[in-house]
Amino acid sequence: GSNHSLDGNNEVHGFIHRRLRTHEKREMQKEILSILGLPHRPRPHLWHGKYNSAPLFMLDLYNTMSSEEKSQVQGMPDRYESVRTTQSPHLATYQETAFLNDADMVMSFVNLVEYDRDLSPQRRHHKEFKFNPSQIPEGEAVTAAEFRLYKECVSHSFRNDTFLLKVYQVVKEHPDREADLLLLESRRLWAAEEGWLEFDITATSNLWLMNAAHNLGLQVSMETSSGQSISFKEVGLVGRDGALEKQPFMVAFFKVSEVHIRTTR
Amino acid sequence: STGGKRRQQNRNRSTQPQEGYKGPPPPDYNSSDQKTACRRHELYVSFRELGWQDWIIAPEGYAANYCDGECSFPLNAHMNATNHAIVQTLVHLMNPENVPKPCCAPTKLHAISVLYFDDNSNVILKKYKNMVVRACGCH
Repeated sequence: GSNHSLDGNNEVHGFIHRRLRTHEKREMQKEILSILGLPHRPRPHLWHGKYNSAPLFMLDLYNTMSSEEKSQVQGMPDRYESVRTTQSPHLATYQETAFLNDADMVMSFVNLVEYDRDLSPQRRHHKEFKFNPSQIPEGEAVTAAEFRLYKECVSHSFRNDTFLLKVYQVVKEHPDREADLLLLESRRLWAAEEGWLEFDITATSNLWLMNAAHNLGLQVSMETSSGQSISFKEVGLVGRDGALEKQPFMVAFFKVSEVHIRTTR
Repeated sequence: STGGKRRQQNRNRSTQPQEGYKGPPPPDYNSSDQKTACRRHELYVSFRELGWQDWIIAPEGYAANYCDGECSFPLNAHMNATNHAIVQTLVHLMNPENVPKPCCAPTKLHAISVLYFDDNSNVILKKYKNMVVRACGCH
């Protein structure tokens, strides 16, 4: 994943020919943070689910974007197009590649729901997810947003069954009864299916951006073909207790404004 | 107009040595006097050396480069120069004390992508345009 610029003799030019003094390092950090448009250097919290915002997925996008930049610099036609969509496990659809090409910024979000409540007041199996897209720079427009779940193949006992997965936007919560929900999508799944499931939540995330009070998260429920509620684990859906690289996450593609004004100091 | 003619001759001489060319050997771009000409210089910015590995996931660093050198008259035939640079050079020749020479600055810039964690452990992939100097010229 490195982006070294190698000239003909494969030698990486040193950064500064001698070790930076502390104040020089600080000055340089300040300068580059200003170029990156960051007020200070981020300090990600290790305990705050640092690795469930799908860094591997994002690294895959980064590699795709970097190879795109390299081919533009060298004026080569983007002949990796078909390779990228077939070999990149995460960029499953051509449309995503289009979003990526068009995006100036892509962000994946930590799932803020810390404790799973498997059963609702009416004992319906469901999972809750909450993301906070408001932590993005002002004035950006979401061009696309997805919620992603990974489904593993289940044991042979359900093999020929189908299940109905439903993704809801939570509209209003009540302390003593079911929350008011807006159905975003329902999808029939085979028990033997395996892979990432993507759900378009562009409209929902724009609503959350416009008014954070509307951000009550998402709910996902599963039913058997006969309408019985069934748990995530039984149908092979990976929750926040699964392998890090398969945990559910949200990803949003943004188009930022062209004018990038550096703050004067 | 004579300057133009001379510059045309310079350009012919410096780009393609003529068959049977009897003049001095074509200029050696690495000779010391050429070294001061306006051109792109290497500068590698290492995020690792800045101690940022804990929040920048990729890249480890990038070849930022910078422009440096003299825009001396005649403006270097192998570097592009804007019309303003030509006028600036002539006015500088007439009034060197008060009018500076043209400056050596980027003429082509390219983007890099940076992948990093923010304060809330979300992951951001951002494309920063105009980050890498690809070419320099006299302005």
